[in-house]
Amino acid sequence: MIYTFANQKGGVGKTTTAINVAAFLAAREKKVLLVDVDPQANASSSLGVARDAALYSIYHALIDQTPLDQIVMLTKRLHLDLAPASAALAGAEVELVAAENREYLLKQILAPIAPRYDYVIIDSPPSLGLLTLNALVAADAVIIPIQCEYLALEGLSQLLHTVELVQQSLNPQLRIGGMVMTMYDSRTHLALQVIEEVAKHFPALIFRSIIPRSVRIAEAPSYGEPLVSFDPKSRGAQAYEALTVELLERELQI
Amino acid sequence: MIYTFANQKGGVGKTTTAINVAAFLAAREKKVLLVDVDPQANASSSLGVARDAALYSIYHALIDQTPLDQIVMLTKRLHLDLAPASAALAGAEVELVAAENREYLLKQILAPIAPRYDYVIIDSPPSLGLLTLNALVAADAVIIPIQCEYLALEGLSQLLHTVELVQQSLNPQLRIGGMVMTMYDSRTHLALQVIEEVAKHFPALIFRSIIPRSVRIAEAPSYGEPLVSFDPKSRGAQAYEALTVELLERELQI
Ligand SMILES: Nc1ncnc2c1ncn2[C@@H]1O[C@H](COP(=O)(O)OP(=O)(O)OP(=O)(O)O)[C@@H](O)[C@H]1O
Ligand SMILES: Nc1ncnc2c1ncn2[C@@H]1O[C@H](COP(=O)(O)OP(=O)(O)OP(=O)(O)O)[C@@H](O)[C@H]1O
Ligand SMILES: [Mg+2]
Ligand SMILES: [Mg+2]
Repeated sequence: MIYTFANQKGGVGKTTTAINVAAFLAAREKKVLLVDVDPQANASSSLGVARDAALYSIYHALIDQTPLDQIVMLTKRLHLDLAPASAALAGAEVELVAAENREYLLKQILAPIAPRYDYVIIDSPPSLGLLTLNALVAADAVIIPIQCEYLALEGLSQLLHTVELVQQSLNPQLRIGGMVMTMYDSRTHLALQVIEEVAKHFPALIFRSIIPRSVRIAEAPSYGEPLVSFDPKSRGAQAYEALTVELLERELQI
Repeated sequence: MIYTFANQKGGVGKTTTAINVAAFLAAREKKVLLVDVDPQANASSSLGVARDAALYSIYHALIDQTPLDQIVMLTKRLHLDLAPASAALAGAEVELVAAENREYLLKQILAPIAPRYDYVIIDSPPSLGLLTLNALVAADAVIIPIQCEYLALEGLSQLLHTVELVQQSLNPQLRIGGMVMTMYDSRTHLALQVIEEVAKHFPALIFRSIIPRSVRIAEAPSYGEPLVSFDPKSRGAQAYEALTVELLERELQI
């Protein structure tokens, strides 16, 4: 199963959600590959892999056809492998424009290796450009993290429109796996209004598990650890574990 | 004076800082044009202009050479005009790749109209693609909002490298106007560490004014108002006013 975490709005918790769901799946002994297609390489560094530490990155697979086998690396966690990003990816959007099958490249490079894993989790950049398009075309389902803030609602229709376009032509199997409300701050009335708004329009998609705004979640990346090992008893860890369980339950109903 | 607010890291407060500095400059009777080149059009909606309300947007100026005069619209605030974005901009990055002078287009469309304003403030998307490049080439100076979080430090070297490349070839006059620390949460030790880190490496660039994390700041966009009118006595408004004053002081020293 290939999940892409996408939302063109910046800073809504795409990376944080991708790495923590990946780590909780690995903790349940699922074999997981995390693919970082964001030039910021935050998923890589949140797992303790410095941005340009790896010799090869997703950039080389997309641009030079380097086999993914040579790129995938082990992380500190059992059952969780990583295909790292690098800064060079920032140029890939322009370099890929003229490529043959430019939207299918990631799907093609994942094809030979995906069967070895139970899950492939793809973290995408904050845009609707070619890298995110590649991530949507390669995926079975897209998970949409939504920050509990007013501006985060604004871009939702644009994202859903893009998903529809992808479903119509590039990837008809693409499903919307769900919408995850993130950074919920119970001190603000606005946050609850945003959740109610999303629940009203997308009752079947919104996950019950709501991720609280929490200092421990923001601190974990500086230790290069996911929450399951950084602070497993924290509210953040419990929320992400509940989300992972919900995701597994939804799969049974497909 | 043309300022661009840029940082490829998502959700760090680019839009919030751009609109509030623009509004405080307008409140001091400076004539200000706010230019929104982010396809999310958050700057437009934070000032009460719905994303596709305007007939024309920056997209039409960049792609169809529609004169900026036809695009600029008045906002509720005196002395603050807006050149709105639209969702169509999301496609502009790909459409612009083959254009002649593709990095200079924004600079060229601003040239005839910029002299009518004391300030042009440009809000850019969370990427280092062609739209942000256009914003850096058009600017006299770039202001870098930095969220007080660990992941926000990660991308700083990549952004500074891009600014250097622009200074070497596309826009030798480009200065770094400063670095603004945003969403400072005094409850977390990490936030202070991030500020100390930035102050250590960039003592001459970091602004003294630090923007606190505050619910009122996040609520203002849902009312379509900048802080100067939404809640002028709030901590957020006072911090943004102090920042604006500091920016004006720095100009005197150039
Ligand atoms: N629930 C949370 N509580 C507090 N901080 C959080 C939470 N989730 C994420 N963060 C922090 O907020 C910032 C943004 O999160 P993250 O980087 O995961 O978002 P993103 O959508 O991947 O951003 P980008 O658009 O830049 O890729 C990070 O500094 C992260 O550590
Ligand atoms: N100081 C603050 N305190 C609390 N919330 C804030 C603050 N500054 C911005 N916000 C909120 O945080 C979110 C991100 O801010 P904003 O949209 O300005 O960042 P951005 O860098 O422009 O994002 P993007 O990368 O998507 O363009 C918004 O919902 C905004 O209302
Ligand atoms: Mg991210
Ligand atoms: Mg913005």
